[in-house]
Amino acid sequence: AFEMMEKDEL
Amino acid sequence: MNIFRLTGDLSHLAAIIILLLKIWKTRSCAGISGKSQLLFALVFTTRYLDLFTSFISLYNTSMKLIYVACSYATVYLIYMKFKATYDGNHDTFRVEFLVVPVGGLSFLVNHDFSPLEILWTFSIYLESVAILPQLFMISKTGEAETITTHYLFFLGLYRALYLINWIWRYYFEGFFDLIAVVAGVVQTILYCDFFYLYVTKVLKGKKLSLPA
Repeated sequence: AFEMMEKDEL
Repeated sequence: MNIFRLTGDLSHLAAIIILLLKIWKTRSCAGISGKSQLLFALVFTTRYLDLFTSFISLYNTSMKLIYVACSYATVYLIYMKFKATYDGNHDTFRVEFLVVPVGGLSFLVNHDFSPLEILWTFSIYLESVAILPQLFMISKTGEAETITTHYLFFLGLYRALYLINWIWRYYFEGFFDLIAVVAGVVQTILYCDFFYLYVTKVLKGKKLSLPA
């Protein structure tokens, strides 16, 4: 899959 | 969002703005490593590709856009607008010694073997060492302008505050990201020597100069 796990930090 | 995370982000933003203003106001990027700034632009570019795939919050999106825009503006000022003032002779760190191993490691140690996740991992690893060309430049010239030390202080403080944020999140949210934490510890350790000099010299009104 062309996506990453959700990252809420910068 | 806890207070450590927020002050961490603001500290990061302060660092970026201080550097931009320093270059803009003095019309010079003397003493600044263009290579470190190129690496930071690469860090933000590879980390924030999720701007295209997911929306977290208005805060998250705006900060990402600001960081990316500022890092590209900084690179533009150093390599284009004020190129004549760029001290390339002292900016001699071999960045391939960072980018290649970090690239390899991000393929080997990541949370998920997908393109965006690998690029995110690459950016986390690269950020932890991206300041090395700047520190190398300071050790080579033996000194740094006071405003440059303020920049480095806020940039170092940001990841240190994130470390406290991760401890907080581990206890109160059960959140734990090993890759970010290990890289964050490495990143913060690299600043320790500088923090010592900043507190013992710069905060006492002296210029940061290293013994010959």
